[in-house]
Amino acid sequence: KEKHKILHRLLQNST
Amino acid sequence: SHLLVVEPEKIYAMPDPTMPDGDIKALTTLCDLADRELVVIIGWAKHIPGFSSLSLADQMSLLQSAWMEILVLSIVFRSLACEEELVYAEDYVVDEEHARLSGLLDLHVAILPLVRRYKKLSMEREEFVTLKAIALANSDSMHIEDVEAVQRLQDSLHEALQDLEGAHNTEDPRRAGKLLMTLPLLRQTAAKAVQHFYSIKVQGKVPMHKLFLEMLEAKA
Repeated sequence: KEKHKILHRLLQNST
Repeated sequence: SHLLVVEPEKIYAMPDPTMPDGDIKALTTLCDLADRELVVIIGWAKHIPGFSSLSLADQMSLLQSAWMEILVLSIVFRSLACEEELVYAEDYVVDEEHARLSGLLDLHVAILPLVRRYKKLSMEREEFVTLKAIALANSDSMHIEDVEAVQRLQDSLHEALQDLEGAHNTEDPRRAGKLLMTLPLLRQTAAKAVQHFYSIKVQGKVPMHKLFLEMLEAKA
């Protein structure tokens, strides 16, 4: 997951 | 109708007017466009009914598998009204000559058969948005945790496609099947596109933003 942190962050954003 | 509503707004390629024309400029433009489109695709996926109730890990796995298919299908749909041109964006329409001059010929030649295939079917907007969601749900990631939840997502999208064809295209009972039969060519084309951009990444001559790099590496 550390390797894919932008995807992870964008999916977690509520909008 | 929900998928039509959540369909993202157009985005523009905006090639840098200060850069000299050529392959570096063309690839820089496309890589920048792809990076911005990926942000939009991730936001779009969250609006597909059922996607957000998957685990975060499964959402990531589906997107990491299918992102290039979604990008390619979008380019192809935008290009349906053109003759042998690819509409990477409204302000970035590439014909064969331009593709040749800017090092995009391999990509151009790889994507055109898919354009011809959907032209023959006269794919409509409703079909495009449904097929795009199906490509995401059907991405055959090796890392799915909850296979049954992904299967339910596939089933509901498949049902949406069948409902659509049942309601609008009653003259051809095989139309849903014909659309689904285009998916192998979409996957094959996306694989070529990933290879193309991966080799560009390895050459290191074109700047790539972090999200695009991250998604390319997930396909490596």
